[in-house]
Amino acid sequence: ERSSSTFNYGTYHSLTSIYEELDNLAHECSGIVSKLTIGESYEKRPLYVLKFSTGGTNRPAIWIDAGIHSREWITQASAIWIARKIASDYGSDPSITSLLDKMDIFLLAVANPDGYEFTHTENRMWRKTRSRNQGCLCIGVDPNRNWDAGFGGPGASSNPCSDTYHGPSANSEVEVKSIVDFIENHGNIVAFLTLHSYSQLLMYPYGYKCTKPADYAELDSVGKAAASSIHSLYGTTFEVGSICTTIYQASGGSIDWSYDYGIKYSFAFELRDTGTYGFLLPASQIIPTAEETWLGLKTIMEHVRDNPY
Amino acid sequence: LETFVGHQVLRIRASNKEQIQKLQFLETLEHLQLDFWLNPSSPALPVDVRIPFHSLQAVKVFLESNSIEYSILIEDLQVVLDEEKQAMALSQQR
Repeated sequence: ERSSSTFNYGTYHSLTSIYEELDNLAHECSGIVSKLTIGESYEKRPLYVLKFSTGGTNRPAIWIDAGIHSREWITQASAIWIARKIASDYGSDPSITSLLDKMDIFLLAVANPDGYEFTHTENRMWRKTRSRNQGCLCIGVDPNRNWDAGFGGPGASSNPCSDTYHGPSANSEVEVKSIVDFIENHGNIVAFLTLHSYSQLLMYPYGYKCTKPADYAELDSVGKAAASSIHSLYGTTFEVGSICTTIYQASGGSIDWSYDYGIKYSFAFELRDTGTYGFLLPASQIIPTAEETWLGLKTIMEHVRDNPY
Repeated sequence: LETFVGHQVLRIRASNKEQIQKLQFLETLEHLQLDFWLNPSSPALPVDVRIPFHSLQAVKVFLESNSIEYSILIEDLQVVLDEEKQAMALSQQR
């Protein structure tokens, strides 16, 4: 698949194929897209981030990641579609054009490449990383319980065989640490958006505790506006709320870390499904899911652009 | 390659806090090897769980004996996985 004209966004792809498409995007849209390597996974696969930028130094930036839970294939697939959308809309969509004229976007389409590869070759239902746990046969850590935010608290397991194992210490997973290091070194990330599936939720902090964040009113209102944008396209309904109130208490999650770190606009999306397919959403729904998700992301990003802090 | 022949995904609907607690207890039974896609948290939200074939009977008995409502979301996970694989292969050929 040497050029975007042959890349089918409406199907699921191997890691190699996705990585090739990242190259294509960076090559074809080199004016605004570049590919950065922010680290390596446990099994030494590169962690690639696409940077969308029109220039300037250390501009305020929006972070988007997808696929930290490897089996949630709709998220990696949506991220690739969204990457193409951002690149192609610059210069034609006034909203994205003004956004990119002011700030940068960083997109990590496959946050857990080892897990993703494993889902393609060994176990389609794999969720965690592939790191070895000393003294235990069970492999992997839930990378969304491994962040330094209430680490090891309620809603995470201390059992290495569990799907929600939090790991030996916060940031023990190199995939998590690489993102943390990148964001801390950048120093000007103003929004942190993470894509998960499934159950159609749009959540803000907190998950490790059930108290409201300081910016509750604003986050709730932005979240509801984004959910309304999502709904406008195909009628998909998203519930909006804090992690603790919409799902359950879960400690060590990424948006809790980012919010406590000072990134006010921290949101987690749980994309389609309605419950019929779980992590096996039919490929025919990839593009509709990506399209509606894009509208939700755009609403949040426009708010971020217009409300510097 | 791990196969999921006979694995079912159930959607469970707890009607009160007590039933949620029972489902949370079910979550702790590691020998059943349950994979919760949506964890038990509140009666307002469904609980989706993938159940290996060897645990199906035990789980269904547990639910029925506690009068907890459920329905089958995915009858045989491997069938859906095979469809996904076929769709990917077709797409690659195309």
